[in-house]
Amino acid sequence: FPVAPETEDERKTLEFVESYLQNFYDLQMDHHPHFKTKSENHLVEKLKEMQAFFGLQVTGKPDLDTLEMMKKPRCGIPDIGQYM
Amino acid sequence: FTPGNPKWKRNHLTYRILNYTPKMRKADVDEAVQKAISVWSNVIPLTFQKVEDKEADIKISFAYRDHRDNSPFDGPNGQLAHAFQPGEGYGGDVHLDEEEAWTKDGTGYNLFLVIAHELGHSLGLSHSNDPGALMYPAYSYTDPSEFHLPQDDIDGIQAIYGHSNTTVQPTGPTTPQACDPNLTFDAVTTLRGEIIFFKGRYMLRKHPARAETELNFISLFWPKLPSEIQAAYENVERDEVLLFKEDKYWVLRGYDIAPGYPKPIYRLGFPKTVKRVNAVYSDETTGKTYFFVADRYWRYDENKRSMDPGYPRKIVSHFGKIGRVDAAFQKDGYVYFFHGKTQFQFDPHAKRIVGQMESISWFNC
Repeated sequence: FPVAPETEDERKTLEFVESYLQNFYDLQMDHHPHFKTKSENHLVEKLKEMQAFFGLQVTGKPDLDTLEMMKKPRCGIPDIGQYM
Repeated sequence: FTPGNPKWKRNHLTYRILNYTPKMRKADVDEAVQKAISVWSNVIPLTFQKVEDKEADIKISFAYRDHRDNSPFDGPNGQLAHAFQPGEGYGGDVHLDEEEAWTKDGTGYNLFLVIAHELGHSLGLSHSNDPGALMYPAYSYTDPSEFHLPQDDIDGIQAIYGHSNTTVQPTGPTTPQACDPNLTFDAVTTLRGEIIFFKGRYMLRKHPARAETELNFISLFWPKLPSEIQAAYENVERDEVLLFKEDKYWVLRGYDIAPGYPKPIYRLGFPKTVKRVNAVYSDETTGKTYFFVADRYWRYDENKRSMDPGYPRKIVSHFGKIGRVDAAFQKDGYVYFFHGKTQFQFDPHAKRIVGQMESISWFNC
């Protein structure tokens, strides 16, 4: 992961995972082709951080347990940078 | 803890409710906020005063999508709310997503539970990875009338503000760890090939084919069931599980609570002198179910659906020295009795104890 998404489902899953990690784990993504690999590594690291927090298997991949946890309603993390 | 360890420098804080949701009565919102405030004020030396028409330290409001704090909400579900760490201006404020199904009970999202969580952030706590903690990021329902601030949250907030001024320090429930050798159980039952261990508001679920043990809130599966279940058994033939607490019992059919329950245990034939059941197991080969109450046991006939005559009898007379029984279940021809941290394996044919192990022996520790 993240191998270039082959199917529509995989693309949606990737978007969902990116959005979750941006909202709750301060993932910074840069979709410029030049920064693609760096962004992908950053995403895997953030995914592992999330999996470790929730006691999931730290695979760096959006496995079922991880996606199930991501879908649970939860508390948001406000962007305190602005108000700080 | 929140990076930078932000905390309020004053012990007297003010809070204000800026607006209300149309989904709940104003009085219910006020009550939810007040109860959420007291969750924290009960355990730390801070006092909270509600103000109406002036600036407040903690401003609670319902907000919709982009509400100009650079952290827009996302519509129903997903993000339910957020709150800012202690500080001026936005600091301490709680924003609730107006598009959520806010309620005062177990349907939708319970406003009291979410505000209590967010106030933890307003006071300086971040998220906990203890799945039983109030500060765990994912939402889970607990009946507000049964809510007690977990020990993990008490430890966290007292590390920031110190102990409460009360003479008796408050304590809270801890989350069961499957491999804690001191773990004891309230009740155990089989359920369609799995084994369910009840403890407080939790259930540990063990499937014989899976190595790991799953920990869940009872309310995740059965929101209508109370916590602290005291006894439970499965009637395999009827595909039912009966669960007991105090002088009532519920029937699970499949994964649903059967309508019309709870019912009084006296319907099963107990005398009024019995106020609760400690443990129960059912022998599907004989159709007999054994209820344990203090140092005695009753035998119930599942086919006749009545207590057998000549009961109760002393537990020691038939089962030997297993003492008072916390929980029991039958599996593969043996009966397993739980007494504190100890588990006894009983052979009903040889009518004697054939094994003794730790209560947690089922969890592959």
